[in-house]
Amino acid sequence: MLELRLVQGNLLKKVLEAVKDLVTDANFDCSSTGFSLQAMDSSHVALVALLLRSEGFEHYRCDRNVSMGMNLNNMAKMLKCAGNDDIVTIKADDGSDTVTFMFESPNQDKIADFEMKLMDIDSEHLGIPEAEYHAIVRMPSSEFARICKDLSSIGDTVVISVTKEGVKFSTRGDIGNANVVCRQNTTVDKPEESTTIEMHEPVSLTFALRYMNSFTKATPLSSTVTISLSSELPVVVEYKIAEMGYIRFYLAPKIED
Amino acid sequence: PPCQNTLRPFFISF
Repeated sequence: MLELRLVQGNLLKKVLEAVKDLVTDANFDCSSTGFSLQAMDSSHVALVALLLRSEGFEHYRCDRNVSMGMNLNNMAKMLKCAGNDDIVTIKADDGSDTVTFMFESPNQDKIADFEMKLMDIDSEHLGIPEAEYHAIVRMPSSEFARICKDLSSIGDTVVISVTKEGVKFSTRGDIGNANVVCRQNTTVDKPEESTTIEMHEPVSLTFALRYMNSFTKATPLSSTVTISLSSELPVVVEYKIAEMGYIRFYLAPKIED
Repeated sequence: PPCQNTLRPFFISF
């Protein structure tokens, strides 16, 4: 028996909007730790890792570890039917081939049940080694989204370079090239508007903008984004989900032949 | 142009 009650039901709606374009089908794993997902895109270039910790749910019952295969587009369709202020409960019986999403309006005057068919997904689970990153950039998520969108109108790839001057996002295309430099800026009144750069070594990596733009669909989940870079490793783009956990995107770099 | 890596060489499959 599984029963997970999330008062902030719209968090789940936002999570689905953030991942459904990157991944079609995925297993949601439920354990005493929380509700999680790890899935790669079809070309195995990007990976999404989601964790919603059990403590973040108002009620969390998971009698045994369960893996539920879901089509994310279908799940998003169902969650779109929940109101933004609705409480969402995820329910499944042991051995069942369906999952139920229950939506309750805040004043309890409307209760809806949406039952979705589960699917068998044979997915590879990847171990992500702990890593030391050469540079960690924390910036407003809306600013990062703006830069990715702007650069993708000029080119297909972005070079992200971190030096002691700041973080530089560069692209080039048929019509010209573009560079955006963000400097460390901690003097603003609100911490969520600041940019911080923790650099151990300068680093410069090239990535496909198509994937970066897809990651920025998670912007509504968090006011800040953390970008962790090492010359030997995939970049990690992390959006923290307040009091619940995180959504992390890993993207393999492009390498010169 | 630079070529796109996949994630597999970076992560441990199990």
